[in-house]
Amino acid sequence: SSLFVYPTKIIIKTCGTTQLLKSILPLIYYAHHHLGLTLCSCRYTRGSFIFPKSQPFPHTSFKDEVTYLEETIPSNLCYRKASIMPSKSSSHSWHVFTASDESHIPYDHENELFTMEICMTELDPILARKFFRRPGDEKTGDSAGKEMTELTGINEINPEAYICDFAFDPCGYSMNGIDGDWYSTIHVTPEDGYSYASFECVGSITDDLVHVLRKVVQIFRPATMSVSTTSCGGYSNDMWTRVVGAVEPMGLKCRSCAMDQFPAAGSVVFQTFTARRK
Amino acid sequence: MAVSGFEGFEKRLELHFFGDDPALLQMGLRKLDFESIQEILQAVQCTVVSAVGNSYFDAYVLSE
Repeated sequence: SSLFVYPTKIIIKTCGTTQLLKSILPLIYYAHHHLGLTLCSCRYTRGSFIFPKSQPFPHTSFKDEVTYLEETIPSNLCYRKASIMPSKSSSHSWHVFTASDESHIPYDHENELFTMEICMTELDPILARKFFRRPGDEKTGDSAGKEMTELTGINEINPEAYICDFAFDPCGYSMNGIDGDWYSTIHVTPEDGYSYASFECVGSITDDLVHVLRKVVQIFRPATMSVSTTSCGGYSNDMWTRVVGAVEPMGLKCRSCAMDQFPAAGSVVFQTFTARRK
Repeated sequence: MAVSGFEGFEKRLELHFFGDDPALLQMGLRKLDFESIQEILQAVQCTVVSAVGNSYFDAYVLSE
């Protein structure tokens, strides 16, 4: 799991059975009472859980999550939309909730930015094994994490980024990359049967998206992958073709593509891929 | 009963704030002390395991 704190923006991404939405009220409280800041936009996204019945309230269903969000966020965030973006498989949908007040207009430079969220399942078991600690390695979580970062090639996704990495015991891995004001993050659950890895970054439409996507596919070789891109500048068509062009030569085939618009939050493109070997 | 493993799929929340005081906005949310961050994370059932920052933002690796 990861947390990013900017002067006027917070991003929290958590896995497992964490009750992420319960952070909203304390965040609004601290931001307002300690810093005089007011919430002006909220975006909540997630894929389809592998074990939905294990999730605690309010994550018991997307309906429950939306109800909780609607009741928790302040009324000035009046431009609201909730959507489940489908794929060909009912077990792979993208859940999006956005809410903004009327003041939240993206800056010009924000129009060139996108957020890319990649979810991967059924990782190549040989590659996934690299995210297991060696018994008795006598390493700390930090030093074992650093070793995994280098051994897997994660440090080659963005060689300019400073990486803060951590290896969990007996397995699992998280890293945050920082490169100027841009972040990237990876989380890995390597256990066979429910293996999962995610990659997320913020980038500019002028970036080398092909290099990033191919590197990520190379590191995990997933049987199933979804790519969700959120952008404000009307580049949705360009984005989805670039993603397909980057990923399909790596042995994954695009099986579905869905697009949706969210008021004051931009457009979201959700694409799913499966390995051709399947 | 189906065997349940660790849920990999994440939930992601992004919040934007605004304020009137330009001096405050320079650091803004980054001025939140570590105790406040820990309290917020307690509501989510996470703790900080590693942290790093630069002149633009702070990044935390969390448990779970």
